[in-house]
Amino acid sequence: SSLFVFDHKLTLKTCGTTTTLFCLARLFQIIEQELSWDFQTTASGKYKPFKVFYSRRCFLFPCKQAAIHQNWTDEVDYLNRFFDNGTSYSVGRNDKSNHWNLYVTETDRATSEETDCIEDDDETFEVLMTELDPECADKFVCGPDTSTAAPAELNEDKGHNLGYQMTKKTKLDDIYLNSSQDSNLSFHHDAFAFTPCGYSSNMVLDEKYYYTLHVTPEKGWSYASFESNIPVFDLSQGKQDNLDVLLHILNVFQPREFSMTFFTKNSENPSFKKLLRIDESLSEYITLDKIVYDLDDYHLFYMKLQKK
Amino acid sequence: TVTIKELTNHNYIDHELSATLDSTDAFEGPEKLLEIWFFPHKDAITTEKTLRDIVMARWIEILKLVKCEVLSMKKTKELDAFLLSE
Repeated sequence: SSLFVFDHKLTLKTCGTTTTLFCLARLFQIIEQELSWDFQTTASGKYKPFKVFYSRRCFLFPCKQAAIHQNWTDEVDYLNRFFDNGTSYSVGRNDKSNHWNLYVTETDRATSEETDCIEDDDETFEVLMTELDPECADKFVCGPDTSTAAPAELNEDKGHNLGYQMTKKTKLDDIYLNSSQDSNLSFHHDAFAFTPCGYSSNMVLDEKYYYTLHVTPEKGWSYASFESNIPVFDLSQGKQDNLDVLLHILNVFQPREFSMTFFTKNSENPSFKKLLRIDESLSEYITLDKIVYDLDDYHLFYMKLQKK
Repeated sequence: TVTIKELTNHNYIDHELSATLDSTDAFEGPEKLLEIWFFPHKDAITTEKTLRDIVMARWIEILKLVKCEVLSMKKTKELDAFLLSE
């Protein structure tokens, strides 16, 4: 799980049986008390920040989830207690419980008009992979008998050391053209290897863009997620796009099935155009779903693919 | 690509949590992804303080409600990236 905090926005991504939406009440209380940000704009006490997204694929074991997270309808009801301009979508095949859910609020235009500021350009690319190739999954198992020298220094830390080694071994720090040879963008990394298995990492490129990976390698419910807000085409001066990124990720995990979502504000986005034809480049996979939504001020592209 | 230096420049690490964390019972990888834009751009913020002025203790308190703990955190010029326990 990861949390990214910017000056004006935050992204919280949590797995397991976490209760993500239970942060909302206290979060809005704290920002009001400590930042004097008051987004409560309706008599019924609902909030109107600039924009809210909440999404998730179907869980592998939904009945093991806690409280409202056991089903999407309860989550939407809970979100509607905080926001009164939200819309809920179920994207993909409902019958096979492997669809993807999205809740998004209408953009609050008042804020950007008041301050006539340029809105952030924004794109988010997410790949959610299941039934990983066993050999690939094994690279994220460190097991109780991992021979690691005892920490040499007081603040050295086995979990982070092993996380770093996993990153290097799987080349997950080499997805974007950011090596010192081909770019002078700053690159920061934080990774943790869980015991006996599992991996989480946050990478930050150019101080303000991130990509994050989370892996649950266990046989039977192996899973890996990749999410990035890196504007890859622009940042690489046209040398790379999200198709390259996707092919790199698929090569590391080789999932039997995966879903992919791409949000962009700009339908002329080169990655968006390339992704629309992505299935032509994925000969090993058949397309189960290919869906494009126009949402308020975003374009959403969703695909579900399965190995042949 | 990363260099070993990245193992030494955390802004925060909970070593005790890191040494005791156990994922034996992990079974649900699929995540819940919440993204809240309070403002369209940081230049639109009209107050002196921003989200990044909220102290670590507050984030730990908020994440406790989510059933998560902070493992480690890295700060860059524009964002704070938290790695969490789940």
